[in-house]
Amino acid sequence: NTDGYDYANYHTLNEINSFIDMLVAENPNLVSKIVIGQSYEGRPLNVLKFSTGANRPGIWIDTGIHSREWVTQASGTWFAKKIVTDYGRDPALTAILNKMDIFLEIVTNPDGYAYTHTSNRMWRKTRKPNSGYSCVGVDPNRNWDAGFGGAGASGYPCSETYRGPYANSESEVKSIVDFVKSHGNLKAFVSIHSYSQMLLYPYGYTSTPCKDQSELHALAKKAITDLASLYGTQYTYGSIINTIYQASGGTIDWTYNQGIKYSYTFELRDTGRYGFALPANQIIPTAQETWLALMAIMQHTYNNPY
Amino acid sequence: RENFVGHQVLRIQPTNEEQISVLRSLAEKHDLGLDFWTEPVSVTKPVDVRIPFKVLQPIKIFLLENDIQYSIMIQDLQDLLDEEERVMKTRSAQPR
Repeated sequence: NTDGYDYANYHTLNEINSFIDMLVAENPNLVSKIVIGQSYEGRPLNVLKFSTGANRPGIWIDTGIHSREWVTQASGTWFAKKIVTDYGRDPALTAILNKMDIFLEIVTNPDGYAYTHTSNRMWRKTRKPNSGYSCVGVDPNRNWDAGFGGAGASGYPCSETYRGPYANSESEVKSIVDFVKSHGNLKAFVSIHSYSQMLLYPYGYTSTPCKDQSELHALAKKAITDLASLYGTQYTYGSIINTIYQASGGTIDWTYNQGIKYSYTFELRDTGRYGFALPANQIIPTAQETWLALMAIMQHTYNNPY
Repeated sequence: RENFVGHQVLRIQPTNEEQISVLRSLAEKHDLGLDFWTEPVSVTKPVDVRIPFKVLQPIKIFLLENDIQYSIMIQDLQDLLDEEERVMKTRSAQPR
């Protein structure tokens, strides 16, 4: 059962998928599994839905679209267990779940994640071949229809930031796009990556500030302050283009342009020593501190309907 | 399985826009096989890059020639990955 799952260790895709099924089986009145599509290699794109009623607005969280960011998927697993543990006990989370659904995609790029466990630990992209090139895969965080093809993404298939042949060319991206559009009532969208300790909001493809910048900035400050309260981990925050670099075709630029105001992307811990091979003993501290920031964003979303 | 023996990850600290420009031009040379974990964007952000063993010395010389400061963040990536795998196997064998 999920009490026996080792949250302080990294796990294969099969183990995470088994965890998902166990969590659903143990909490049938709160958790269900939605398959929103399949990856290029035919793996299911599993999303956990935490819900206490029908027709609710939703909050989306995805972890680890870049496959080698193992601490991200591991944190996503911990979040899932945290939600079922805290519902009914933590008043803030309970209030949120009594009014809103939470959707959690723990392994956003399953082909890439499986590949990091079997063939290349440092793989980042999807696994779809590129016609005419020996290099495989697309950077799924440059493949969204938001400034697609602009500066801050590569048109060269062998680049780590290859944007793909056209927007939504990757099923891992298109499946989320279809889900977001069909749901139509998502109020927050948080896409979680690692590493470099940042909390970012739109835009990445343009230096024009988004219309909600002041609110998003203030909320980011609150979230990273809450995060730092646990272990003192220092985050920077701001718009993508001002804080990290210009990046076109990014996830949250698209979700924001779809009308999801509270669109954020995280970059989790960087100890400055291990990069993507962050030791497993940092999984739980990373997840714990990130949860505080997630709760800040979710509570603000709950308290500020639009 | 991809082998990362001898690959190092350098943490490079550019100190001016010219050095950032030099690092950006390096990032464009795809045939070197460099894997930028963080990209050169400003003097406030260090640049982390995985460098395959076969180009390690030429890249270090290139950085020195351009007076660009760096430190070794990961001495041998394969050692770290082997340790990661060992920990995973050990932990999975332990009772919860």
